[in-house]
Amino acid sequence: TVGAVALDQSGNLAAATSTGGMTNSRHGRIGDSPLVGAGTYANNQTCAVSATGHGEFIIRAVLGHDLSALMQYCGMSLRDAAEKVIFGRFKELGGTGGLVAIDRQGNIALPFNTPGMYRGHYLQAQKLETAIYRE
Amino acid sequence: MPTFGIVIHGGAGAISKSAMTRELERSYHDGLREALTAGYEILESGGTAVDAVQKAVNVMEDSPLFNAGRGAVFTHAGRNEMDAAIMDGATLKAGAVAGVQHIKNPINIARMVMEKTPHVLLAHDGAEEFARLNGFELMPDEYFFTESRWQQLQKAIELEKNWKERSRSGSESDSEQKFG
Repeated sequence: TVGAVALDQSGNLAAATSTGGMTNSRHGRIGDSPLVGAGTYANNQTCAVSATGHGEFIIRAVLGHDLSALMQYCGMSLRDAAEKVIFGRFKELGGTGGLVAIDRQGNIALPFNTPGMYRGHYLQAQKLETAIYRE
Repeated sequence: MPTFGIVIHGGAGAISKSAMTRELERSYHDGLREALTAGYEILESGGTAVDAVQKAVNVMEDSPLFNAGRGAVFTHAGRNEMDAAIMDGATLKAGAVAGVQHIKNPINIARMVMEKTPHVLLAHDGAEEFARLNGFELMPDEYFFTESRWQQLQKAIELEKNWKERSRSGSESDSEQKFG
């Protein structure tokens, strides 16, 4: 699965996710990526999110919207909300994976509960960074 | 604080450092860098966040390294079935496609669903028909074939067969094996 979230100069957020699904899946299996609110979510009031991992658990956790709701209704920061969904309910359900997220202030979060996640960020006035393992 | 920027992922999982060659590792970093740069350039020149995320995803869809587009994994039947979604935070509009088999860049069709239809999600044959009617080129199965993904499927089928034999003998229960 691949995904991207962005903040533009007008202060607008967007999220996108694309995937080949799961190896050896049965015909017609759909994971979280095309389900708005699960693997992909964007809301200018909160953040943009793209998730990756075991799709069935991301759907059950409604991961993207859950993160946004924690910010909107509980006033949590992007980083705290992202950590809470990945290491909280999602993990408790048995889910493995991660997400990338950005808010309107340019804060970012890239939490994952697997050994690695291919990831990177490139923010204004900062250098481009990429990583694979937990380092 | 930065006034614009982009963050990407190319999948998460049991990525083992010991199983990764230095060359492959470099290829992944290069692929991520290329996707980030493509998205960042759009943002830097005043483009929209929607354009930036679409472009970054396009780069990764076109790479055989990542499980999307050209590098998509195989289903049990040996086919590629791809899903994609895009959402605009300014309008809360969203578009998605599921189970497409011949679309080079599924995220582009998802965006067209968002912008040109009253719907959110189109699936399978209907999504492909929508793409064809809107002038998108459908790719042959061979475009999505990668040897490494094919070998992953063969290994998964073998593991499944072994599990079924153990399950029949009573040494393993159904709940011990998830099957997508």
